[in-house]
Amino acid sequence: GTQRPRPRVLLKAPTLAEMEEMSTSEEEESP
Amino acid sequence: RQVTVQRKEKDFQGMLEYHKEDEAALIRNLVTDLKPQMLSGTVPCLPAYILYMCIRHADYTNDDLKVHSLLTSTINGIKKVLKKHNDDFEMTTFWLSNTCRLLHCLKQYSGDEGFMTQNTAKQNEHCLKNFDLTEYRQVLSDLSIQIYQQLIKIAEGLLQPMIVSAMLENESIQGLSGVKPTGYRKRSSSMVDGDNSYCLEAIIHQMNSFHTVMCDQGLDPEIILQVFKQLFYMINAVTLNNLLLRKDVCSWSTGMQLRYNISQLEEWLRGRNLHQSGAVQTMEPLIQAAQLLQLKKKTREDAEAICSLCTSLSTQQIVKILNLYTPLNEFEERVTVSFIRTIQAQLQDRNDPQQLLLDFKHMFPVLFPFNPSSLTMDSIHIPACLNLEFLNEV
Repeated sequence: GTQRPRPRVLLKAPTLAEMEEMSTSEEEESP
Repeated sequence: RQVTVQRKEKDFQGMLEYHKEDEAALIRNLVTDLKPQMLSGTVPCLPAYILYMCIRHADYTNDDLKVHSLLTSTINGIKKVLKKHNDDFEMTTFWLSNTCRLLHCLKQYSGDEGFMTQNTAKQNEHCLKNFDLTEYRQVLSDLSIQIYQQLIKIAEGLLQPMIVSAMLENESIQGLSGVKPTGYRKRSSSMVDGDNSYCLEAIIHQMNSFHTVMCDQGLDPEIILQVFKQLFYMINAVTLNNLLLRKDVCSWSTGMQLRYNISQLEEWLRGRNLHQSGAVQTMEPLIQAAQLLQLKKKTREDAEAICSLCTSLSTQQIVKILNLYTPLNEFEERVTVSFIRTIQAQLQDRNDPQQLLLDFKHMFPVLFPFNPSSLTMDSIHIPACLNLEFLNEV
């Protein structure tokens, strides 16, 4: 029988706001 | 004998490999420093396809960290560009188009049957193998809404200064001035004259410009329709609010001019195949107000005619316009109080909204219907001008 494709792993995504926080903190860290 | 080793070109499978350390250059060259003009003549939404092919290779190598990092830096990069160009209609359209296209790709190639009904067999080979990016699709949808709202804000900022003079004050119908109530300010018909008044052509010219940019950037047709529905709603609201507040424009001749202007806008919509946007329907209150200015206002039959016609105006709005109505000349009587009482009596069963003015800032909810692409990934190649030579076609 045809091999059923492996179920895909759900990648958890941060929300837009969380991404914004991440990017701001990265900018603050980098000189 | 010279043996030539014929290196068989491995078929390009529509994936793009890059080293982790090149991600910053990828985002800089493909997102933050990219100018839409650089891609004129290439396939619309090329950045979205390139980003999808990079995501696909990271998925193919089962590298979840790389997928997370690429999507997060892409989204942050787009937000950064939009913040920097928050008054640029073309740039905002460009990224709305690409963000929606990336969202469509993540659906079309998700492996979910519901999104694959229009895929070719070859496209089905290009689906993601390891990861379910449903949550990132939601983030891209939220980002698309933010970009759409910025686009509307820019467009409204360009249109708003034109509306009152173009819709109410500029007289493009020759001879109307003879029938204007006294004290009326005459306007010239140039696009913009000295004291910053506009004619209807200025609005139509601006609408043409919006439509051309959105088509050139490959924005989904359904989104273009929603943009114009929103802009026409604003024209309706700003114009009607002025009618409800200004005695000098509540006259028979303004009704005539308004009906002419609205018919010109309707004709423009039809000419650009945009009439199914619902834009004309959003102008119904203004259309009825223009007719009200021209209807007779004396007998009970006149009152019945007004009540049956003005279904999109509230009782308050009808009464206000009748109170402000300025007769054409000394031969025409002012609207009598008893006539207004008759109108109020006939409309007393309506449960109207209480506020007189329309909220011209009202935003209709925006929808991004799934719009799969017929392009196959292996047919897309990267132009040299993008300086992405570190991407390796796989």
